[in-house]
Amino acid sequence: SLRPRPPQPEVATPRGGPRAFAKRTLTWRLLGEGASGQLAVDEQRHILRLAFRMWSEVMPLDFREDLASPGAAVDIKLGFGRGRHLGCPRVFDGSGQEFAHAWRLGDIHFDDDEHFTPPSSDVGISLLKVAVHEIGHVLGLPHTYRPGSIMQPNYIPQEPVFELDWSDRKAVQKLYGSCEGSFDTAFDWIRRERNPQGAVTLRFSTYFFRNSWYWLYENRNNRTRYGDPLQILRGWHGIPAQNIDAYVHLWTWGRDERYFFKGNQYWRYNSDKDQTYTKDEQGRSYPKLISEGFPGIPSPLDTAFYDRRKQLIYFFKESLVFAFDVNRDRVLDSYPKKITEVFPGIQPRNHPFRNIDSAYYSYAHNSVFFFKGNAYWKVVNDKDKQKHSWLPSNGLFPKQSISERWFDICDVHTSTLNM
Amino acid sequence: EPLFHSRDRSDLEPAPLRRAQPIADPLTAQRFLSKYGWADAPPAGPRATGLAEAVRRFQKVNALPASGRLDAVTLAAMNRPRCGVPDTRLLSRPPPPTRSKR
Repeated sequence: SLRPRPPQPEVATPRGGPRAFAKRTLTWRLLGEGASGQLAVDEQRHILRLAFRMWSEVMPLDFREDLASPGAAVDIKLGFGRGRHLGCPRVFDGSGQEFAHAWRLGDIHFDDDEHFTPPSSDVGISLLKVAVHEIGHVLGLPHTYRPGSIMQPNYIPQEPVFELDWSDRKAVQKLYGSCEGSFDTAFDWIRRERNPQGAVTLRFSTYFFRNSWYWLYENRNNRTRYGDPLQILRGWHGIPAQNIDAYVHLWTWGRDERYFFKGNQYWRYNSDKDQTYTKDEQGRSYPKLISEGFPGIPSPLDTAFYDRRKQLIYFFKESLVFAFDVNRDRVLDSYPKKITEVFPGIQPRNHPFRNIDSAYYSYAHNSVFFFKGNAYWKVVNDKDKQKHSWLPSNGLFPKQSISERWFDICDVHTSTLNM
Repeated sequence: EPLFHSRDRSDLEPAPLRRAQPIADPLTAQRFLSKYGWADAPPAGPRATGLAEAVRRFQKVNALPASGRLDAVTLAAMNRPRCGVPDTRLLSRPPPPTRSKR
């Protein structure tokens, strides 16, 4: 009792499930005396960092490598050993059979008699794969014999694609919940491509921006792209590195202009060159003031979206909406109006009212969505109106959770953003 | 600098490869099955029925013919590289290693 007990992990019993970590950020460390002699230490740490990141991409926790705190304060300690090892009550069996084990909410041990190899190798046992499996145990996942799961007890030699599949994601989210959070903006990016016959086809990708990182969302797979989020700086050239307010794709028969807005400025993006324009046709440089390019529009904005049918850009700020006529370059006379007036809630008091995060037109759903915090409100579209003529034009359906329509848009620790 | 503890760095030489004892008979199979949660602790001598039932359970989850017999395919499955955590429960955090009193 004289010596302070090491801090125990903060443990909560999630909904009816087994025990799980209650902290949002967990720390980990490869023990100095526990590094393997088979791979360079930096490579081992890189592989472990990637393994933790892969879990972080599908669940609300993130993981930080902690090289400084006292060992007892580190949540997950990892090490390699042979036979009797690291004060562990379980003894490794040498080469073959058992290659690692892990303790729930605890540590991970690798049998250094095994031939561990980096992800790029197709011989030996992939350290990345074993690490992801053992981290699954630490998080509270048991073995399963479900084909395709990373939690199968036996090692499956390298498969072409090694990712956490749908069921693994749902299993860990059953323990820790799904990923929630607000977005700075969301938009569909239209691309022109030529099909094998040489004809131009239009495709789109859906993007979610948050702080200084972003995800590409694969609508047909109901998940984000493997390896996302990425830093905005890496994927988009010339726009601000974080906290984008709005994106507008002004698209008519004669015009195809893409704009990013932040603060009191806006940038035009060149889709073909994948970078912002430095000057417009008259030689005036970007970024420009919003008040110059879009007279009558205040800044900073909350968000904006372009209505192709009406050829109007709706700009949102606080509780007001401004309808900007792109052909006359001016705000419609009857605007600004209250958002609740232009987009009335179908259910009383079920409305974002003000300060929406993002107004997003989805080509996948042919609908506009208003995002605010963790929730979205879908705007009545033509199809809805045909089915239920009583619905108000531009009405907002009651709010729903973003994470129940767009899955696994999860943060990772900022120290691993560049991986 | 690779980590070493002996002055002559002999502990850096790769240890002669220790190999896991192959699972090739009822006793080692019984030990495997009880370690990974498919059977109770090994009895003094293999009791055919208990072992057969445990083998049958193991065969079923590994999509092997559930004969209950230790055939070659079943022994091969037991010898595959695998995680040391039991299949039926998780390992809970071990007590901190006890320190010898000063």
